[in-house]
Amino acid sequence: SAAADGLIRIGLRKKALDENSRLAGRLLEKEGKALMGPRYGLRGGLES
Amino acid sequence: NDEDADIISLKNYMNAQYFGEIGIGTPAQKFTVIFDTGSSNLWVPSSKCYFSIACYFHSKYKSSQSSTYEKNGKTAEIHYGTGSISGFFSGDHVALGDLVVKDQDFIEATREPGVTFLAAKFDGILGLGFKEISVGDVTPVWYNLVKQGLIKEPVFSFWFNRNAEEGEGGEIVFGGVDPNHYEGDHVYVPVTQKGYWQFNMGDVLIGDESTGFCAGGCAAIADSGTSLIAGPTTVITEINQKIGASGVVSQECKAVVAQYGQQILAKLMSQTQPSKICSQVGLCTFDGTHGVSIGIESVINENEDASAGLHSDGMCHACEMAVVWMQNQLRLNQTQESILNYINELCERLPSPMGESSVDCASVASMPSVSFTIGDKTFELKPEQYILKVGQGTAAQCISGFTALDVPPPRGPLWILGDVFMGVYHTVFDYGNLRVGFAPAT
Repeated sequence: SAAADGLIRIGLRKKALDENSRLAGRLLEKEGKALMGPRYGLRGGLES
Repeated sequence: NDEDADIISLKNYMNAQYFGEIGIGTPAQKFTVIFDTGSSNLWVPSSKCYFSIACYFHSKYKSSQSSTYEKNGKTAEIHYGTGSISGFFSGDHVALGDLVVKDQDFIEATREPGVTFLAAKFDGILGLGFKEISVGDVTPVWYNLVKQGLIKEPVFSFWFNRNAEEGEGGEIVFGGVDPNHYEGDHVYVPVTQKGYWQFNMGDVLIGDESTGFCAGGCAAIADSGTSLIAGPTTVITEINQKIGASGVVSQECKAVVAQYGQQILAKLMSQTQPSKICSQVGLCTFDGTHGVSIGIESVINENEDASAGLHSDGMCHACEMAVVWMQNQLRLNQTQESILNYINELCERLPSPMGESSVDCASVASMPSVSFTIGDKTFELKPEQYILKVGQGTAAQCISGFTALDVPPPRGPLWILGDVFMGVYHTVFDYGNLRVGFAPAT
């Protein structure tokens, strides 16, 4: 909210890292690498 | 804009932890968004989103219920690696705290890729990056805040309350900085590439030791929409080794050490220019500045002989990393044998690109600090600050706050300093003076 100092403050909420988001993140990682690797020249070749 | 889309595309919003509330329309329809300095568009799900399950789990914007809605209708699409957000542009008032930004263009998303946003705790994203990376060349919310004279100073700042339990997360302050949220003075560095909040960064230290890779300079982006710290595999591998993080065993890396290790070491000791070594041993070609892959696919696997003579992109990259690692070890006056053994160990700690690495929760206290050099000052992260705990009690797991991301030159090597870094260092985004500032957060 606006305060006397003229600053506009917006409170942030925090979400704990949980298994659901980690799982979704891992899926994203796998799919993303396959899709983005060739397109942006990312180096993924070190995974044996 | 494909040329500028790569960083946004690589973002993993699933790990983002901090959200805030905004209102769109009159009366205001509320949305939970990530305030993301790594992108520049505002998007929320549209009431016209019918065919994406994710839309049914989040708040949706209903233009028909807003008296200030302005039709635009131009189609929009943002790529996020696993798919894309697509929809159309609309205009309306956007409420940020007590401020109302008028006539703001934003994207009403009518399609969201399934798994990516289905489980997300947020509805949309509010980009705080520069207009240069705004999809559709739309004027970002932040620019309109400044243009409409709603704030005193063209500055915003982030404070993430790392110690908070789930719920209370911190504060974004528009128009300046809140002196209660940091101590000392901010160290400011100029923005070097408008688009992202990108600046130049120096060496990265593990404990007191240089990792060398960024001693000549690396680019870095302050990115509130990313949870972890992402950086070059060369450095992340060294961090992994020092903190005992899980990694991937790379046979290509081991093959480089076994077959070319002595030769590379000898060349380093004979003062050969390091950037030319991998091309001289035949694993890369030299493009005038550094080694680049020859581009031949590898045939190496567990059952095949690595000495068959075919080299891969991976072997070139492994060689380049080995050169950096060996340089560091030579600086520490290690013997050739111990250097080769150490590099071989590093070959077992390679991080999966953009992936997570687990560590032993019981060892956190004995892990070294990791420090970043920004504006000739050192910004230290202690292990309890860069290790993230997931779950409680005996079910607790610990993951490293570092992940690997290799962006090739000229844009890279690049670091993305996400919430893990910004949680420790209060961050000021000074649009007026095009600079980013860091000070210890309270």
